[in-house]
Amino acid sequence: SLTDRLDGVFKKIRGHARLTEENIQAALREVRLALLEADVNFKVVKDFVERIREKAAGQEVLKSLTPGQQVVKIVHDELLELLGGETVALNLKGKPAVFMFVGLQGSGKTTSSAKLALKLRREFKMRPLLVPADVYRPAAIDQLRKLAAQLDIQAYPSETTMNPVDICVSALDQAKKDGFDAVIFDTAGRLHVDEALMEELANIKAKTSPQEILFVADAMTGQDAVTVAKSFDERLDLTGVVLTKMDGDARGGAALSIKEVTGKPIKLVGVGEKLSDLEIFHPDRAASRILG
Amino acid sequence: LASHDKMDDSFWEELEEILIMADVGFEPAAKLLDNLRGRARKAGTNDPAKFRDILSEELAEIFKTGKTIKAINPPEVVMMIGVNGVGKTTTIAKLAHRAQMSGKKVLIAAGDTFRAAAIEQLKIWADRVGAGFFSKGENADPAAVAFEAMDKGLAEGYDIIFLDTAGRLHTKVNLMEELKKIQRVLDKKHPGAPHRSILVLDATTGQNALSQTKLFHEAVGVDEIVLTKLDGTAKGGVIVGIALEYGVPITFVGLGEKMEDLRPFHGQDFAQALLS
Ligand SMILES: Nc1nc2c(ncn2[C@@H]2O[C@H](COP(=O)(O)OP(=O)(O)OP(=O)(O)O)[C@@H](O)[C@H]2O)c(=O)[nH]1
Ligand SMILES: Nc1nc2c(ncn2[C@@H]2O[C@H](COP(=O)(O)OP(=O)(O)OP(=O)(O)O)[C@@H](O)[C@H]2O)c(=O)[nH]1
Ligand SMILES: [Mg+2]
Ligand SMILES: [Mg+2]
Repeated sequence: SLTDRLDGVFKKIRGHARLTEENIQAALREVRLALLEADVNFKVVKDFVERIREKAAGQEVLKSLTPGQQVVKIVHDELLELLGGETVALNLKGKPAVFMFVGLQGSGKTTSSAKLALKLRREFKMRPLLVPADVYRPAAIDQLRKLAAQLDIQAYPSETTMNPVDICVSALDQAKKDGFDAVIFDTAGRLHVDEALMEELANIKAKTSPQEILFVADAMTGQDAVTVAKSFDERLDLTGVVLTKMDGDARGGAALSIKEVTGKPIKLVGVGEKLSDLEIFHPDRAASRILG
Repeated sequence: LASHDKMDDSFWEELEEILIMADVGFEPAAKLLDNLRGRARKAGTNDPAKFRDILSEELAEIFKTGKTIKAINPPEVVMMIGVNGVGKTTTIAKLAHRAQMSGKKVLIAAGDTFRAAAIEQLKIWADRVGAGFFSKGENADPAAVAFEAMDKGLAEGYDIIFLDTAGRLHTKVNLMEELKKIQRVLDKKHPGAPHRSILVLDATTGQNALSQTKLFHEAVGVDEIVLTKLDGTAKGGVIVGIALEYGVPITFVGLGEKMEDLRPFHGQDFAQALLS
């Protein structure tokens, strides 16, 4: 663990009463390695380590902690603050409330759309409409329709011959007519560098004004998380992030990178393949996990 | 890198940053940099213009594998494995298309009986490719699908069978046990099968790809790796560490969502992409 590695670093250095420029140097190297191992973006790590250096330099070591533990505490607290200190709630305003899921291929959008529908019904007593807006991936519409059926939640009858923007507009119309409390758009996975498909998302946003545009990111995403998130955010002005597959052993450093570069809150976490496997994001758990 | 006029400390520092940003990982990058500095010394050069070739040669060496061609009693059985959402099903379509184009009689087996519409997704691909298709319906035992697909493949003279499996996180012991069972069933029915267990890795994945490779390799043995989604901006640098640690050949890269979007992997292309 990072605490052990830092204790090892400080054992070699004498005079532990105060964290000095010298003994901090070796400790910061360990922190940097731990964060890179956790897939935090290189540039984000650089800035982060600098902030830790400033915070740590000259600090008195608390009697109850080893110098290693002290540094970990400084790092953990800083991570916690960066990840968003506290939980940010979902925006449920709107009649109906409109949610749009976006992200790269395979990140978990379709599954997360169905998970959110279940959560809205269970916790907020809402009647959601699931809208399959992926007409490209083979059987994508079937996939969401099947998940909706499992939940006994209604799905809009999309067809692959339809245009995704039209699907979303008609679905929102129907939702208003039929008194649904929420509408959830499951869009096709796409590359941030695919101009035409990014334009499609911008059009869906323009015509349906979702109050939640949620970027779905895989917890195992590496250095590229920054480039992708930034691109989606610049294009759509995201309202939040969903981090999926957190039930694995990925350290999830992408969470910090994405939060740092977009400033948008991580709202939800996918923790399994069951439709009930959706949790609120806990910054403290994420911080500990990133540090390993 | 081109802005440097000699291979000094700042050159190597910049290269380290490039490698880490490409997901090569701190330790493999350090190893790679050592080797590269060694090569530059041996070549007696300090000229960054020569660097592209040095990197190409080094990566070609790292990715070289003593490829052993096993004698295969047809049908050849290819099992696709990997964590959720990486591109296993789509890669089957691409590999099946290639095999079909080379005149082989191809059978695609729907071994993912768990995920919603997984069978429908694969069936659409099998139809597009023009390959044979076998499935047993949702919630069937994947080992039973493997067994019966093997039966059909043998009985109807197929040259190659591609078996799709459900995405599974490598840390889920029961799911890894299920994979081992599928492998045992295949081998029992047709000794030697699966002849190729292909681990599919997503190029956007960071250091977790090492853990994925480790656990899938320990469970069923990984014969090849296919790196998907290289048409994005991620470089897939984790394969350097994987090659150094496990020596598994990377055979193909996925460059898109169509059945033609597959290309053989070459160390030089990878080196080129790293520096671009
Ligand atoms: N273990 C685990 N698997 C997940 C989680 N979320 C999604 N998955 C799985 O990840 C795979 C991809 O999920 P999808 O919902 O199809 O992903 P997608 O973003 O809609 O994919 P595209 O539409 O192709 O872009 C499926 O096998 C899901 O079951 C999660 O939180 N944990
Ligand atoms: N851009 C791009 N997308 C790809 C590539 N390979 C697969 N995809 C997309 O990634 C998504 C997931 O692909 P699948 O083939 O369903 O992945 P999988 O591993 O079978 O997923 P599960 O069975 O749910 O674990 C789909 O939207 C594919 O079109 C690739 O090389 N490039
Ligand atoms: Mg989807
Ligand atoms: Mg699949």
